[in-house]
Order: sequence, then structure tokens, then C-alpha cells
Amino acid sequence: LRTALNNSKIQWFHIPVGLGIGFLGAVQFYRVSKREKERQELESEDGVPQKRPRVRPEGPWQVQLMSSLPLKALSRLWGKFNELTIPYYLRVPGFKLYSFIFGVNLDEVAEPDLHVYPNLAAFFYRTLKPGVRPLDPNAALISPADGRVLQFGQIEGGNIEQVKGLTYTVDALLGQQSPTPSITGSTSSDDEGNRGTVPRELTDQEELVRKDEEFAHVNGIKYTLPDLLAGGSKFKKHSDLEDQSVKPSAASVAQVGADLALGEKAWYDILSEDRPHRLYYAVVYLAPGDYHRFHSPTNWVVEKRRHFAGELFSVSPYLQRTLPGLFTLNERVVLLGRWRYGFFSYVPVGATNVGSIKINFDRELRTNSLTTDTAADKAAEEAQKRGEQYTGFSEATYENASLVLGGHALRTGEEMGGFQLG
Amino acid sequence: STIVLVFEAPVGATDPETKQHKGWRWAVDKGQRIKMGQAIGYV
Repeated sequence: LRTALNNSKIQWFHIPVGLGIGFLGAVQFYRVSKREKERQELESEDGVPQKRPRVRPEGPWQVQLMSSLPLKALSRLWGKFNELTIPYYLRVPGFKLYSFIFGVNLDEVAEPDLHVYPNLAAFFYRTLKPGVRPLDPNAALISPADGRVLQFGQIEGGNIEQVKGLTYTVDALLGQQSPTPSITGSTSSDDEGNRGTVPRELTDQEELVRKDEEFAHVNGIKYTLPDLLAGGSKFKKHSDLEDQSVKPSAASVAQVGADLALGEKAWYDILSEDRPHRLYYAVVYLAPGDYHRFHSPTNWVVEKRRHFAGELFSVSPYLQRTLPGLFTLNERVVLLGRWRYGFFSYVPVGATNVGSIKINFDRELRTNSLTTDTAADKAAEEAQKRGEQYTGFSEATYENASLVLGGHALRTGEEMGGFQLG
Repeated sequence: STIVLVFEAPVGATDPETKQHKGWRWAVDKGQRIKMGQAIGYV
């Protein structure tokens, strides 16, 4: 048989090669057909998307490979795995090994007995000893977390430079138009969807305190400075939040109010009238071994929250170099508000290996969950019914948290939330 | 995980007469390790 095959004029080698090519062609045909079918399902006759469109990132083969993986499902599975209770006697060696690999400084951890942490998720969300992170008293802005400063700079033309000249727009990151209320109970629409996306002059309503006349002036309502600083019953009366623990503390309201009041004066003293201020940005990356709770970087007021369900990719420095607009693909929570110099936004961006984002003063927020995906799909459907385009996020306002400040007041260094496994 | 801050601040500039810097001034470098509470910038 061997002799017969060797002497045959038939080139047997071509057969498996041909079969392989045929198989690849069939797979490609199947993928193209499936994509086309999905596209037709997504679009109605007038071209308005009927479902929440899936984001298809562009990039090299590594990114394409990642985009084909079920990252959300993997992330949730990873989260469940990390919530499994570790056997008591394996906890200390396990956490020490983790600390060795990822550079955790165990001397700073508030709870020295590592047996206390039942699983990696609890250890990941550890607290630190009081006083190990002193706040710079002279800084206008402090780091909100432990990490590495990846990028910072001034925003030109609405674009944020990512790495190596890759850019994305502020609108894509923060969202532009406020959606019509549809998802959360505290969601509301208002007419300031573009607010904060471009430099702007402060309006009269935002001049919180006129120091010389000693009253606060918010949305046409006047308050005396002692009222503002005391943060008394006047503020609680106007809150409709059931859970009072998410309210800003009176101390926060007083300090932030005073800071905003002082800022108004200082602001115009040092700047020219024609172009007084610009938009700046900073990106801080938290590695797996870092302390994963985040804090307020300054005295400011959070007015609204926007949750982008995103597609949950990694935010590793490698991908940031590789994938354009990476941050706008990830699940993220955009907190919009103001500080003494005007607009201020704070955007925690999630990652597959981390999981969910927690905001301490927002008990309604659910990230990295199937519920979130369902809610986003529902919002997309409702937007389609109204003949509007889906904005890509759900929105909630904190305006009832403090009537005087019109939002949730946060002091410099105050813990805001964190990144949790799972 | 990543935190992106986008904010408005006074334009940073140095007064040619007094040589005094006014407005926004960064206190970090690209790639720098930073701890919570350390300064990112001054006004």
C-alpha cells in the first residue's frame, strides 16, 4: 500500500489542505451571515436600533480575540469564585502569596489578622490603618486612590488624549444628553445634558454664597451663612431618600459649602474675564495589589450619576496603549458635579478582573450585573418606542441629598466607594 | 481599575513681573506611583 501510494500521481497532501481551506471558508461564511442577520434584527426600516447595540471594538488581533470572549460572564464567574470561603488555615499563606505577587504592603492593612478575611474578595476590599494616607493640606486636588498616574493634561477641542496620540471625546466618556427617566426611581431628566462637556461661565444660580452679604443663593432660595454651615434640620426636611445613611454628613455640607463659597471670590480675583478656565483631566490606574477603595479628591458636590453598562474590558496599561477609546468601552460610573472652580467629574472605570463598582452614597447602583444589562436593554427599547436614540446610560440625580448645595457633598479624602471583586 | 477625573480649573500661567505662578499647576508626572492623599495639582 505504501509503495502504491508513493508511486501514485495523485498529490494526497492537497486533500487535507483543501479541506482545511474549505472549513475556514465555511466558518467565515457562517460568521458573516450571522453578523448580517444580527444587523438586520437590530435595525428597523427607518434604521433606528431596536435593541442595545453591542459595541465592536477595533484593534489588533489581541483585541479582536478579547472581544470575542464572554468577558462579562467570565467576570461574574471570577467574582463568584473569589467569594468562596477559603479554608481557615489556607488564608494566611494564600493572602501572603497574593501580597508577594502583587506588592501589597501588609503593614498598612487595618486588620492585621489575615484569618479574618474569609475570601479574596474581602481581602481585596480591605481598609487601611488610620493615618497611613495623610492628605496634602495645600493641594487643590489629591489622588483619589493608590495607583499610577497614566495620563494627565488639558483637554483641547473636547478630546482626551489616551496614549500615543489616541483620543476619545469628553462626550463619549461622560455622556452628552440626559436620558428620559426610565430606569431608576431617582432618575430624572433635566435640560443640562451638555453641562460640563465644554468650559463655561458660572451662572448666577451657581454662585452659592455671596460672602459680603453673608447668604447662600441657590436656585433662587436664600440662606444665611450660619444655616449653610450648620447643616441642620432644614436640609433633612427636603430629602426624599429613605435611607438616611446615604445622606452627606452635616460636616461635609458645611465644609464643602464653605469651600465653594470661598472659591467664587478667589476664582475671579486671579483670572482674566475673557478666558478664565479650562478643562483638565487625569487618569489614575489601580493595579491588582493596590488598595481598592477610592476617596473624594477635593471638596465637591455630586449632582448626578450616569451608569454606562459598557462591555467591560480590561483597563490594563497594555490595552490602553492598544485599544482606542478604551475607557468608553468599559463599564463605568460617571459622577458629575461641581467644585470651587466649576465643573467636576469623577469616573471610576471597571475592569473584567475586578468586577463591580460601589458608590457608598448610592444604594440603587448595581454594576456588573445581569440586571444592569436587562435594564439597559429595556431603556434602549423604550427610547426606540419614543423615537429617540439610546444615550447609552441610565441617570440618577442627587439633588435631594442637600437642598442647599443641590447634590451630595463630599469632603476631601472622604471615602466614596470602591472597586470590588465580583 | 481606573479613575478618570475631568475638571474645570483656572488656566495656569506665570506672571512675568512677579514670576509667580497662578492658576492650575500639576504636581505629578506620567507613570508616577501615587498614594491616596498625595497632591495631584495646586491652584
